Amino acid sequence: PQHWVASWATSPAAYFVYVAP
Amino acid sequence: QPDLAFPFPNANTSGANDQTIRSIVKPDLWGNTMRLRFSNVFGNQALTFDSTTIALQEYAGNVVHGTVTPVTFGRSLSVTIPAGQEMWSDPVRLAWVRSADDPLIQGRNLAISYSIRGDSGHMTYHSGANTTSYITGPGTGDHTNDADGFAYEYTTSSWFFLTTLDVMASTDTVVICAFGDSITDGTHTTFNGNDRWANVLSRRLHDAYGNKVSIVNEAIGGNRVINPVVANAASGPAAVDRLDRDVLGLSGLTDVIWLEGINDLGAGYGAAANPVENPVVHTPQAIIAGYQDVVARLHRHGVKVYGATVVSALGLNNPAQGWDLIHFPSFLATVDNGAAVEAGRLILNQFIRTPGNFDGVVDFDAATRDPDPAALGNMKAKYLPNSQFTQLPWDYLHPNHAGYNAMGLAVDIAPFAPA
Repeated sequence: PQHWVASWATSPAAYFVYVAP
Repeated sequence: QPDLAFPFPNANTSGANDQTIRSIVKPDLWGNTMRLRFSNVFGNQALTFDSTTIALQEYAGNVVHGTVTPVTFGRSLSVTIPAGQEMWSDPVRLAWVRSADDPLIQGRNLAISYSIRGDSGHMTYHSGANTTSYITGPGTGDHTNDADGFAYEYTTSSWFFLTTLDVMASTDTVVICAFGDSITDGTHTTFNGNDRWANVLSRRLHDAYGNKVSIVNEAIGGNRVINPVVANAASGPAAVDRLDRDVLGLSGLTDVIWLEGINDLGAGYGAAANPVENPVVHTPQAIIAGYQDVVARLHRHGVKVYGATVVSALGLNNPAQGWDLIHFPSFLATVDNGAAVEAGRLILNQFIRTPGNFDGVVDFDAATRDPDPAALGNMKAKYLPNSQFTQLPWDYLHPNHAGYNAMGLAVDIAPFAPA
């Protein structure tokens, strides 16, 4: 028997604009 | 991160606009039937994709001819994800994958492309991918079926909207989640090199157990165990708040390895720091209560959780221990994160090492710390110099390639043997 298995994942967060130092 | 003002000039207002993102991801377990999950959980409006494809990355933004495969949602090529929601695709059959053991696709990357219709609104993303993905210019429309990467003018070191890849696999597959902060996310790992500690562990698990195990990464740089945090910051909600979605929401989950707590203690975020993301320095006792809450919730779902000891941050930002004040004066968040953070870290690690508090212990502290008293409790010197930005000094917090390799080698893989 088979089922869904996580194979790749990443955690969502809120975008902010990267400001170069 | 490349300057995203060019692909996303209105990132803080209307977001992406009529353009295509080609995200590069590395499956830990292959198969010929997959599905994708996209997230608009931090969005402020509905997000619509006109088209989505999966292909085998050839190199950079190019994919292997003949592998571009359409992805549907409720049998439709387009999908609209309401603000605050996630969405799974339909199962996708990949004709070019023979099986999980197909030697020609082991270790390869997928290129997952999706074209945004109109404005995306505020974008949900994962900042620290340490992996290059590709973006077409605003207003360029749908390039999801392009085999060549020419239209993908821009690069990013983040993953936008895409959060999960599932594969159909045997029900006795062991599924491990690496959960935590930047040290699990891979800060200072080798760009596009997949040398996070969890990648090293993955290699060992697959060597030992073949394709009966999958390990995925649910860490975020700057993440904390407990609140208060600013939930819509790039460092994500606290672990206690995101556990249900990010960890318990993983398909087939059996085990968690959890390394987190240094950001709660204030490393890099002390009294003099900008309190935008982490406004409070927590006590070890409050952090331990957060550990206990998460362990209990995982156990209620039949998931085992292995506590990882928190690695040294003793010299972080401390000029007396080598911090480079000349080149990085503005990054000096506190006068000294040394003694106070170290005292808290030792309390956390004593709890983590105490039998019964977790299902087992992964002693990353022992694997990385220099036992010589002259080292003042820092990591071993060979693990300190930054392996990604080779011209920059180290930060006494994130291990380098050698350090992450040592961490991956320190994990006892016996508990993760398939039945």
